[in-house]
Amino acid sequence: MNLFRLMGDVSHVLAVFILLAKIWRTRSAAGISGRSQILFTIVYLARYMDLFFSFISLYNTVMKLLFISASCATVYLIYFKFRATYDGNHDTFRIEFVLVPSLLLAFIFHYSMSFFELAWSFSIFLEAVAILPQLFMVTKTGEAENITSHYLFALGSYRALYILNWIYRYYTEGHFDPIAVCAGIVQTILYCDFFYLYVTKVLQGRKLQVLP
Amino acid sequence: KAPNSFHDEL
Repeated sequence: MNLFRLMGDVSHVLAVFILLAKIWRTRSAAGISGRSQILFTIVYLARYMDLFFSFISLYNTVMKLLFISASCATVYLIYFKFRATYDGNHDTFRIEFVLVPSLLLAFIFHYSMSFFELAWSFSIFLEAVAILPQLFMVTKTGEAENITSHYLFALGSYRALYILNWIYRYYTEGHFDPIAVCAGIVQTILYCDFFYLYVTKVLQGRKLQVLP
Repeated sequence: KAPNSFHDEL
């Protein structure tokens, strides 16, 4: 554990809770892509199956359970409890376009040809692109509420901080995980455009608007 | 052995 990794995890937890709290307090899922949330739930379920057979630390276990339960809760709120407020008409990104390539990539790049390692690889690739339905939705509606922007910023920062963590771990312990690093870089690049808009608009008190 | 057969990150 190093400071970058810890800050990344804090940012990740913050993102998850910003989203849950926003939906809960406004009693609305407007502007949130249910499809992205389903993809994130698949990511956590596929990656954290090792909960049952490998124990790393209490911190690790608690975080894994937290991400699985929070993402399931988010999906439940969007598709069941506040279904009437969910903007399904604008949430039209075809998730098979990210599910199928992630699965194929997992079969090509993995650390061993076992079910759990394939699931792990798949989850890493899927996580990199799971935000696409949400970004697509923001582009389609042309704007995002400020809290949604904060959520996206925290979620994007998490993987960017992990990149610093990987650089640090490479120099201090020789740890190098090419699959996570490559996917993590792609994931961070996807947020760059958003980061720019966030800094130039949201942080200056304006609403995030995308030009058509 | 795989470089990361033991996944210790989230």
